[in-house]
Amino acid sequence: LERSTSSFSYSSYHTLDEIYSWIDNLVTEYSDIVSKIHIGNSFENRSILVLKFSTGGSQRPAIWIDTGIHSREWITHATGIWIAKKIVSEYGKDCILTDTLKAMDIFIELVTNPDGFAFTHSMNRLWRKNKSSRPGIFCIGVDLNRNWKSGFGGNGSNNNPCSETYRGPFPQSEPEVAAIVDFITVHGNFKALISIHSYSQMLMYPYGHSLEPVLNQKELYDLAQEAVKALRKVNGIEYIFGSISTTLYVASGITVDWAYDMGIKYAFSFELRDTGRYGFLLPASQIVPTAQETWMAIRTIMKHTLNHPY
Amino acid sequence: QMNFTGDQVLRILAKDEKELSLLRDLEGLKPQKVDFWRGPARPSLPVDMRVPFSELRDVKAYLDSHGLAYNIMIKDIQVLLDEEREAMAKSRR
Repeated sequence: LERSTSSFSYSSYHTLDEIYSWIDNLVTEYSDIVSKIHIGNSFENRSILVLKFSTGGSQRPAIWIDTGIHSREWITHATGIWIAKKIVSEYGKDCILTDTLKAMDIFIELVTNPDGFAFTHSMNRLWRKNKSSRPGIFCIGVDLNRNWKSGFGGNGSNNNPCSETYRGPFPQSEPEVAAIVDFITVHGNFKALISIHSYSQMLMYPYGHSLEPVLNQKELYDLAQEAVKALRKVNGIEYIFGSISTTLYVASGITVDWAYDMGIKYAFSFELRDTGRYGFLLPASQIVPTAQETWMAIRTIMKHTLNHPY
Repeated sequence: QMNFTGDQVLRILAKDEKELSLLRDLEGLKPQKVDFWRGPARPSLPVDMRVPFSELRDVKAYLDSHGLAYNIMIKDIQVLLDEEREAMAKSRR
């Protein structure tokens, strides 16, 4: 296994074991700013881990970032790893990041669907859902981004267990979702949530389950516009942006709708690049450019969250 | 590891809502065969779907018969998967 985070190859894809080993190295090497929190276990009993970046204080306002909820979207885990390393490397140098970490904590869940991710390495590279199974149900897996309480069971999710967008038997039925719900609810002071998917180059905000604009729609629209501008400056990649239901499609039971209804005003969903050719099979050579541009957009959202306390 | 030799990803630009619903129907016609990588959402957005090699002829005939223009975004998925796997092995070495 990799010996340290500096010898780790950030421009390659990695297995679950390699990522979990890298997490341990990161926490060891940067123990003054990073810790590892075990927030639960997946359906197949794998650990669900969250990285906490903090410079002190208690119950500080916080920012949540998750990657890999759909396991075949390998570019998202790889982007999350690169961003985690960027945070520890840039703290004390990048003024926006440093100011953010002086006042807020950042939590990153790199592998939100560990069972599905392990399965993409062992059996089916194109697997999307988790691996839960229930007596009497012929097909395996629930789409974890349809299992949240907000708008659960509405249009844009499916009640057929064999569908790729199967919502599950009831809201938060899946341990991978329940673990996040419990953690964020108990913490109670999250101010922004960013859920990273791929692909199709979009930056979106609630709602997905309804065409109704959210209360601070104008603020989110302007912030998304500023974020995609910062992203485009890096490599010229164009993103479209807007609410999920008006930009992409109606989708129910999704992470960012739940977060918004929990009072997290700055809730965003990224659909990272595919450059129009590779879909989920983005070549590893595009990991670092993708992460660099995504970081600039996330940094923009962080700065806004820091400067607009609520 | 499942093998995806010969599977293709077709990119379809539906002109209107009617064409989008024809694509949605396809999912019902070919349950668990057609895998939408980008689902039918709105006319301005492309629809990408992975089609197993065994279903290619039927699906392309369906698209042609309904006048749905498409192009082949990925000609053989397994080729990209093999490259990805080789890149990971190389990085590990």
